[in-house]
Amino acid sequence: ILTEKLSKIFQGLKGKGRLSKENIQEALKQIRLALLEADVNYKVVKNLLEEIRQRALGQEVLESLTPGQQVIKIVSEELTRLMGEGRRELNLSGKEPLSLLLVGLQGSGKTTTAGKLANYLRKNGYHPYLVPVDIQRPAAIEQLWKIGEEISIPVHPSDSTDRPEDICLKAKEAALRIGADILVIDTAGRLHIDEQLMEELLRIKDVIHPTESLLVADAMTGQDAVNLAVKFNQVLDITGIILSKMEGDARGGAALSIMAVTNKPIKFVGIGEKLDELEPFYPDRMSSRILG
Amino acid sequence: LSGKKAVDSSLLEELEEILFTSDIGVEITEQLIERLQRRVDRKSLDNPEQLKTILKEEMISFLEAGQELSAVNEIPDKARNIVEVIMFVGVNGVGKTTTIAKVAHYFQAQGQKVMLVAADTFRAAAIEQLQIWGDRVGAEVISQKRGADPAAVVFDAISAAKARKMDKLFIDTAGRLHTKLNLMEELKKVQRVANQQLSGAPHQVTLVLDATTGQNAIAQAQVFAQSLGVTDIILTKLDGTAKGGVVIAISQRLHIPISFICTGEGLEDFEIFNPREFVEAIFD
Ligand SMILES: Nc1nc2c(ncn2[C@@H]2O[C@H](COP(=O)(O)OP(=O)(O)OP(=O)(O)O)[C@@H](O)[C@H]2O)c(=O)[nH]1
Ligand SMILES: Nc1nc2c(ncn2[C@@H]2O[C@H](COP(=O)(O)OP(=O)(O)OP(=O)(O)O)[C@@H](O)[C@H]2O)c(=O)[nH]1
Ligand SMILES: [Mg+2]
Ligand SMILES: [Mg+2]
Repeated sequence: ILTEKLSKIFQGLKGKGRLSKENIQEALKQIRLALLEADVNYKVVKNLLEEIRQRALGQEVLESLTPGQQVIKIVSEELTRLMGEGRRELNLSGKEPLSLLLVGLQGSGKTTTAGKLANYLRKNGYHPYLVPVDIQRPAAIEQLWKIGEEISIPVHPSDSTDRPEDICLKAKEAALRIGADILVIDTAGRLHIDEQLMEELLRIKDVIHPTESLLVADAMTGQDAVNLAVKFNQVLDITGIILSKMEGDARGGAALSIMAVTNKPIKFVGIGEKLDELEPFYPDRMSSRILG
Repeated sequence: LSGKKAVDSSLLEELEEILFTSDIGVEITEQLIERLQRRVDRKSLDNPEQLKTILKEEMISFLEAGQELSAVNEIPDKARNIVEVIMFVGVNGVGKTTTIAKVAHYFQAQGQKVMLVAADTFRAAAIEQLQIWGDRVGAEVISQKRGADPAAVVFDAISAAKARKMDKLFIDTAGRLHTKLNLMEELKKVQRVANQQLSGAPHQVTLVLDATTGQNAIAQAQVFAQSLGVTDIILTKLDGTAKGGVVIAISQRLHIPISFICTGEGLEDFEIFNPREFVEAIFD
């Protein structure tokens, strides 16, 4: 693992204090490999390494009695800095009923996450209303219906012949009638390069004015994480990210990549298939996971 | 005499970027660059097109090494009139259920009689999802209630497939992370029970991988292969911007052939895997 490799590089330095250029080069090489193996995006790694290199050549390492430890500390600080930015609680202020919009690629976990969010909101005293807007995937509306039944949360009876924007408007009226205060809207998975479907999301957003537009992304996503994140952010100005399937052994470099290119916070992580398996995102835990 | 013995470093970086951003991974990229350095002759050191050509050839040879074991183009042993049982496995959300519909459609178009088994008895509306696909494709779907033992559903399905003289039986299983040992055991049990009902079943275990997945796909392939024996891989979602380069590492390390690729959500978005086209797409 990285900290062991870095310790090896610096272990010959006891008493000598100063790091040689070779030590630093070798350390940077190991850090780069570790990040790439963890699926952090190539360009993000390049930029991050430059930040780390500047600091590693600076006073704090030069004057340190344990320069090796200092480099390790710099790496973990830089990662945590990249991932710690942004407000991580849900924005739940505004005129009721509020809306939370879930978007993302096919299969990333949106429908399941919609259920998890609704469950979380109800536990925190809200009255959520689940709104299925995926009229394309076979049995998608049924899937959200079944999820709603499991956690006793009402689900809008979406008509698959309506357009998604109209389903949302009808759902808003229905929510007011039943006294629900938050709509959790589940959209169909789509490619960020599908212009028509990305425009559809923008129409949904313009009609429903969500307080949160959350990108649901798979923790095992590789280099493509930056492409999808940039595009979804460009079109929707997302307010946050939910990283699903985090309980697996994917290193999760996608987390770093997505935050680096969007400057938006990861608000939650999915840690299982059950509807209570959602937890807040902890940047320091993530950075030690990425570093391996 | 040109004093140069190695590829110009900024050119190398350009090539590395293509490889890394395609999810080819550190180890394979290092191997490919090393082979490139060895194979390239002096006059081509500065020629990006020639370098790319060499790289492509090396990548194709890595993939072809895995393809040698491909059973996709084998004619099934029709003389014995045994239904061929194919089990689809993989982690959550990769496209197993949708891919089964495409594979069923593909073989039906060749005149084969296919049947589907809804052995994902766990996830909400998983059975309904497969039933809708079964209707669209015109294939019967064997299912029980949600929560039933998947092995029991498979047991029933195999006897139905035998009785109705089906050519192919496709088993849809629930998505599961390879790190969940109890869920991997569940799959092993399905495999055992299938074999009890029809010796040799399941004849194929198809691992479905998502092209947007990074290096974790290697761990997925390793664990599923170790646990069940994987006969082939289907790579989905290549219609996005992800290149799926991680399959080159899987091919080289585990020698599992890639049978098909999927390029969309419709029944026709399905092609036989072609190593050359796959590698060309990485450089597009
Ligand atoms: N292991 C694990 N599986 C998850 C998690 N979140 C969702 N899943 C599973 O991932 C698969 C896909 O989830 P869905 O909710 O259907 O994904 P989706 O984004 O709505 O898919 P589309 O609507 O087709 O785009 C299902 O098998 C879920 O149970 C998680 O945190 N961990
Ligand atoms: N763009 C694209 N989407 C695909 C492709 N294959 C499947 N999908 C979509 O990916 C999503 C998940 O597909 P499923 O077939 O439900 O995946 P699964 O592996 O069965 O999921 P679980 O059973 O929940 O683990 C659906 O929205 C599919 O339409 C593909 O090749 N391209
Ligand atoms: Mg969904
Ligand atoms: Mg499925």
